Amino acid sequence: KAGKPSLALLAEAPTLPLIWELLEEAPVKQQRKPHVLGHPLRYMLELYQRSADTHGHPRENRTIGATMVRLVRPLLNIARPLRGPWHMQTLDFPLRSSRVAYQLVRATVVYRHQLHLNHLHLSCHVEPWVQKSQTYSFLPSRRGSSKPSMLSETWTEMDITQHIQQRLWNHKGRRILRLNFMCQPQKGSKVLELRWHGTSSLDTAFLVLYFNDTHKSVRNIKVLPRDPKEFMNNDSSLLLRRTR
Amino acid sequence: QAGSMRSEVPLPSWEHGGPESTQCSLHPFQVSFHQLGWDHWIIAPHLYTPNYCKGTCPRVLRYGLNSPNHAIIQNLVNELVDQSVPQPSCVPYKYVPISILLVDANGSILYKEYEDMIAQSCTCR
Repeated sequence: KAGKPSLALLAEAPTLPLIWELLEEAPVKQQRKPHVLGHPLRYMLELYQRSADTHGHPRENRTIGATMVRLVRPLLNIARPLRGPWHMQTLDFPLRSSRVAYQLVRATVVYRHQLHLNHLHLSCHVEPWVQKSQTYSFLPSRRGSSKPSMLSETWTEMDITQHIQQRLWNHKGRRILRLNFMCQPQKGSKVLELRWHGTSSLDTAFLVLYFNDTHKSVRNIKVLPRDPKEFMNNDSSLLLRRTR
Repeated sequence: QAGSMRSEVPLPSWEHGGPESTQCSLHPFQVSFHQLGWDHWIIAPHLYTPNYCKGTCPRVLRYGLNSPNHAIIQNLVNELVDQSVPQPSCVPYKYVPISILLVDANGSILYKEYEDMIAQSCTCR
């Protein structure tokens, strides 16, 4: 079947789990590689180089703590007008439906905490977006954050695992993580009219989700006994598992 | 039991000093993701070394081949009972994973470890 894309050929063998997985991840047909440059790509390339050698063999001493890491870029970039000294962008991150075999173990948002815009030096932080009617206290913006060694000094990484797991991850349907990216002029800078033009949301923040493959643990789960008596006499962990 | 039967089974010619290359063994093999038509979405690595197993399985399956008892019996069945039952095949025994960095259709960048992607040793089974 000369000329047919190899993935299309593989699609004819839909019973193979790897093929399904590859088809799910791969862009349709032979479309060009999506345009990803700049900090997101650099961040993931460095993460890759830390975790695997040039042949793709995972390093034994890797500290990634996950078998899958997804970098998500924001969908929307809604710039808000001036509100006091603050300038704000609202960033929406699409969260794909959680596949059963993958468990979210960590989520971070990586953002610029220093931004130079129109000759203005800005200090920035990220906060989860909450409806006005809701009262929700989030960790102070820089608490639990660190400078990612994989990026330059103007970038910061903040752990938002708890926020995603508690408020979003178990929701059904389309899930969007909405964050506010807020900046204010650094001390000594004059507040001038500020426009976000020239600074896309992709340049200011991205989301990094860490997953672990639970295929193996699923495979290892014992078959539950059919007899209820046998079930009750068994290990209590079975009871817990069934309850779950 | 198999040990006592072994002397009755004639050895193939290569087991008397024939070419060793025909024996079941791991063959290194490298392919690029470009050759597979996947380079439009896989960023790293550029090359993939799946390797492969090739060769004849000996009639007497030695210990190092890690063959299961079933393979030993199937060999005997082929030799002594019914030649329509094939000899065991030379297939991968152990695999190692590969880490891949890719871009999906939405522009997300994904690091992922895929299990069982590189053959590391072979067996007859």
